Formats: sequence, structure tokens, C-alpha cells
Amino acid sequence: MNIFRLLGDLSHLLAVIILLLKIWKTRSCAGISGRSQILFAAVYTARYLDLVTSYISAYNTVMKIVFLVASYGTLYLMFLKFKATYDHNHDTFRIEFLVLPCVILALLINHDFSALEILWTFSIYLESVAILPQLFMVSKTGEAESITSHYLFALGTYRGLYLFNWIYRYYAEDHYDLIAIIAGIVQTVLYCDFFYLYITKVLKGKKLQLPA
Amino acid sequence: PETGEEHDEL
Repeated sequence: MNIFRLLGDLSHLLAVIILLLKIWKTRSCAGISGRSQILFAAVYTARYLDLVTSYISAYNTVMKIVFLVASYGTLYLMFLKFKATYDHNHDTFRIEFLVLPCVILALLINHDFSALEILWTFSIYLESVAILPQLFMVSKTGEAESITSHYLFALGTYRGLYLFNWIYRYYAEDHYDLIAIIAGIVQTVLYCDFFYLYITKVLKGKKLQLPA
Repeated sequence: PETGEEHDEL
């Protein structure tokens, strides 16, 4: 564990908490893409199946459980409890265009052709693009609430910090995982446009509004 | 990592 990974995980945790609190406090999931949340639930489920096969550390186990519970909790709030507030008219990204290529890629490029390893690989590929329905939704409506922007910023920062973690581990531990690194770069790059808007608008107290 | 190595990150 190094500082970059710890901060990355905390940023990830913060994102998940911000999202849950936003929905809970406002009793509304307006502006949030249910499709991205479904993809994230699939990501955590596919990746954290190793909870039952291998023990890494108490930290690792607890965090995995937290992400799984928070993810399914978010789905429950969006699709059951506050279903009426779900903005499905603007949430129209076709997720099969993300899921199918990730399945194929995971079958073709993986470390080991075993069920758990392919599921892990699939989750890494899918996570890198899971935010696209949310970004598509923001671009479709042309704006995002500040709290949604904070959520996106924390979520994007998480994988960006993991990139530093991987650089550190490469030099300090001679450890590297090309699948995770390349997917992590793709994932972080997808947020760059949003980061720019966040820094130039949201941090100056303005609402995130895309130019018409 | 080597084949079969555990994934120790989240």
C-alpha cells in the first residue's frame, strides 16, 4: 500500500458516498445515469468474486464489501425507492455497445484463460468505459448539478491516482499489470474533458453547463 | 503479473 493507492481508494470511496448521499438527501436521482450504475454493479460483481477464493487483507475485504453494498444500494435507490425521479428519457446510451466488446476483449486478452481471471479482466475493461452513459447524459442535458460534478470528479480522480500507484509499484516493487494500466489510462483520459470543465467552472462556483 | 498471481488491488 502506498500513498497514491490509498488516496485513490479514498477518492473512490468518497465518490460512492457522495452519490448515495445526494440521492438520499434530495430523495431524487435526477441527472444520474442508471445505466452507468448498472455497469458499475457489474464491474464490482465480476471483480470481487475473488472475495470467496482469496484473502488479501482485512482492508481489501472490507473495501470490496463496501463497494458491492454501496453499488447495489445505489441501484435499489434508483430503480425502486426513488424510481419516479429517475430521468430515463435522457439516459439512453446503448450499454450493449460497451458490454459486448469488453466480453470479447476479455476472452482474447487476459492473463490466464480461467473463469475468475476472465471475469476480472472483463471488469477492468468495463470499468474503464462504464462512465460513458453518465457523460453522455450530461452532454445530452447540457448540464450537471454541482453535487453530480463532485461525484464525477472524485470518481475520475480515483483511477488517475491509481496510475501514479502503478508507476510507483513498477519502480518500488517491480510489479506491473499491463491490462490494468492500459485500461486505467483509457479510463482517466475519458474524464479529461470533464476535469477541464470542473476546474474552470464548478470550482469557481458556477454550475457545470456545456456551451450550446 | 505472473499467471495465477492474485490481484491485490481494488
